[in-house]
Amino acid sequence: DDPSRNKDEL
Amino acid sequence: MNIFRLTGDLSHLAAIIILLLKIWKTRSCAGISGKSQILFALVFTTRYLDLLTSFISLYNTTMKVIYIGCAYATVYLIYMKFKATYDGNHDSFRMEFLVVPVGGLACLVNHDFSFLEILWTFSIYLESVAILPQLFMISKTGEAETITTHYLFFLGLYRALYLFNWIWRFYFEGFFDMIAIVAGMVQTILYCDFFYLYVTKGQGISL
Repeated sequence: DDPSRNKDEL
Repeated sequence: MNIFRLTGDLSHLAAIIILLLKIWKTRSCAGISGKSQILFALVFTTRYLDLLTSFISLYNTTMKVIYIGCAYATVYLIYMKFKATYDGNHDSFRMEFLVVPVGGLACLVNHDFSFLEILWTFSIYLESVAILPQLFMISKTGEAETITTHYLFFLGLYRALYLFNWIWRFYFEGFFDMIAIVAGMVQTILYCDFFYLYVTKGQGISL
């Protein structure tokens, strides 16, 4: 899965 | 963004502000583990380096700057300004027992062996255990000021709300991040004992 996807979380 | 994540972030912000104000107003950091605060400052520093590389949203950037600023301000108050009130004898948890294994695990179990991703993974794992020195200190002193228990309550609640956020995101967006979820579960479980005492006792707590 694309790990960068959840970097919108704090 | 969903309601669980928003209330989780606000709960986290409340915890950080409560602690900072408690130390500032009472001009004392008695009962507060400086080591946990150092670990939190390290968590935010390693997780929010992407402030320098990417812009996600005004909310995201603002909250990251506030978290980092408050974390370092708290460490400054504990170790510099109100150093005389710092209870170093009871804040004896060995931070290296957390940082070294977490650093090793972040290198072994991660999504991508890149610099920022390893640091992010390190910060996720470290955050799950960063409260241990504080809980250890309370168990040693045998008590916690009421305001400190509110700080811990909101801090523990934030990651519990994030667990609901991840359920929400899995159900509605088909998204999940096993590393964040497992670490979030560990982090929340560590507070369970405290949550029980906080709810049943209400006033000052003795772990």
